[in-house]
Amino acid sequence: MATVYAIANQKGGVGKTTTAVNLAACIAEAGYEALLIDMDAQANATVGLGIAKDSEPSVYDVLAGDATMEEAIRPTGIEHLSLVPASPDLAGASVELPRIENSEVRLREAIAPIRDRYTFTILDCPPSLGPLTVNALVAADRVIVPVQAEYFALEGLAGLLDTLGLIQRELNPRLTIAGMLLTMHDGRTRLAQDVEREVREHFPTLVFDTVIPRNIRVGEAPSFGRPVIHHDPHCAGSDAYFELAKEVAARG
Amino acid sequence: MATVYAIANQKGGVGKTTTAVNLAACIAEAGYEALLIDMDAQANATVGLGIAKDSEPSVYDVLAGDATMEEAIRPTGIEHLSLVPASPDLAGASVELPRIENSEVRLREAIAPIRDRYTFTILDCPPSLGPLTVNALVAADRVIVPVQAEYFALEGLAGLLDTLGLIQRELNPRLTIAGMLLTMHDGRTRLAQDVEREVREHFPTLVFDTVIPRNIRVGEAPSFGRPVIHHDPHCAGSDAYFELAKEVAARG
Ligand SMILES: Nc1ncnc2c1ncn2[C@@H]1O[C@H](COP(=O)(O)OP(=O)(O)OP(=O)(O)O)[C@@H](O)[C@H]1O
Ligand SMILES: Nc1ncnc2c1ncn2[C@@H]1O[C@H](COP(=O)(O)OP(=O)(O)OP(=O)(O)O)[C@@H](O)[C@H]1O
Ligand SMILES: [Mg+2]
Ligand SMILES: [Mg+2]
Repeated sequence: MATVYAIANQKGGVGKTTTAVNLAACIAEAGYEALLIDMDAQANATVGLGIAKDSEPSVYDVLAGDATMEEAIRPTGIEHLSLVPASPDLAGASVELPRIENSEVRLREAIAPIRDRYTFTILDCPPSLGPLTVNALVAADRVIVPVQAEYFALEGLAGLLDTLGLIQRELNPRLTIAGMLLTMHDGRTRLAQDVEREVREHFPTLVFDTVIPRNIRVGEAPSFGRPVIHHDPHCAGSDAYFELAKEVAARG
Repeated sequence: MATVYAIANQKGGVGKTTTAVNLAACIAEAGYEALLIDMDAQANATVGLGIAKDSEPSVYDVLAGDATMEEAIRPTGIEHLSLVPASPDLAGASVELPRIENSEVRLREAIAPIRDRYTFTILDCPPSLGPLTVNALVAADRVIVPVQAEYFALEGLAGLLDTLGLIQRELNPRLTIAGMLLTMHDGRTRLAQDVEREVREHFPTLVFDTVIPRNIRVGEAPSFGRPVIHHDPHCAGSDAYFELAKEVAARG
């Protein structure tokens, strides 16, 4: 059973990359084959796994038709976890892709030949609803929406759900929302409590039970090029990501 | 003397909107005329000032040629502070703009007739280096780069400076970097201390002395539709933004 998950939210800095890297690492830790594809020109997921951001071939070369996905897949040093790196060239893809006929299915077609080798394929999206995120949402079976426990992230959710609905109707009818994930939640603040209550009230069936707490070890991990579940396996951030992986697998 | 500042960084969630809104509000508080233009489809600066995000005409209508900047400027309820709102349509502009001849000067040309009415014009940019941010960097005299005190924000700086150099050489030779602003800095963490030291070592002349601390009152303010300097004028976040405004004015 092979499932493709997109991690998407146009709001910036809400924990997309942190969730993509750690969810993929948890799945690999449980012995399943996982593939992480970094769709963001910032290449944070690539760097967060200790891999250089100008590695070639990258996902840009695959979308441009200059390499197959097979050629772009590389090991990460973590057993059962492979990566397709991003590159800064992706910044150009947002302008170049729309000029190509049927450009929104490029990623889905590139993943098709290798998809069944991985129980989970995780797509880390940039902070926009442009052509790269659309490509990811067309290639995905399910989407996880990280929601930072802050006002702007809450405020943008309705617009994001409208866009997801549009993608489901026009481009990918099988896309479903796996869930909304509350991130950087500092339980001591009223703001985080208020945001959590609002999200659970407005979207009762869509919010994961697991909440990712704000935890400094999570912010430190990328500077070591490792997921937090390896940087500090017993910190609150790691515990939460292990819980999330169980919940994602259970929701199917 | 009229100066246009772009607040830009492709990294998401680093405090661009919070800086744009509060810097503009501090300048207005000091009695100077300030104009804030929201260039982000999320319309967070618009919402952060308590204005509806589907207000018309918006900056999208101005860029599309359907309205003048004059028609899109509206009061904010804060003396000396005016706003040009964003709208969700801006998401389409990233794809539409590049199809128009000379599209990168649209904003600069639209601002020209009204520019001299405001001592400061502040442009809040989306988390990308796409056509909207390019438009803002072409229209601007100076750019302020918020840098969250986190690893990914630090790691992306070199790439951002390369892009700014490209814009200066090809599109806007008079653009200069006003400075890098450390944001969400939690002095108790080693991570924030390390990031601050790295940024000041790598870019000794470019970093503002003022550092914006992580401060929950800053995160609460948008839910009241007000800048933090009005929501809680004596909190650490407000003190820092007043300091920043003084430093920006002094750097000229
Ligand atoms: N639970 C957490 N606790 C503390 N820090 C966190 C947590 N999750 C993420 N961070 C930090 O917050 C910042 C933003 O997270 P991240 O980069 O994963 O968000 P993103 O949505 O991928 O951002 P972008 O929109 O730029 O792609 C990063 O510096 C990250 O290390
Ligand atoms: N100094 C601070 N202390 C605490 N919270 C802050 C601070 N500055 C910003 N925030 C909060 O952090 C979040 C990110 O800030 P903001 O939205 O201003 O960043 P941005 O760079 O404009 O994001 P985007 O890339 O999505 O445009 C917001 O919820 C904001 O309220
Ligand atoms: Mg990211
Ligand atoms: Mg913003």
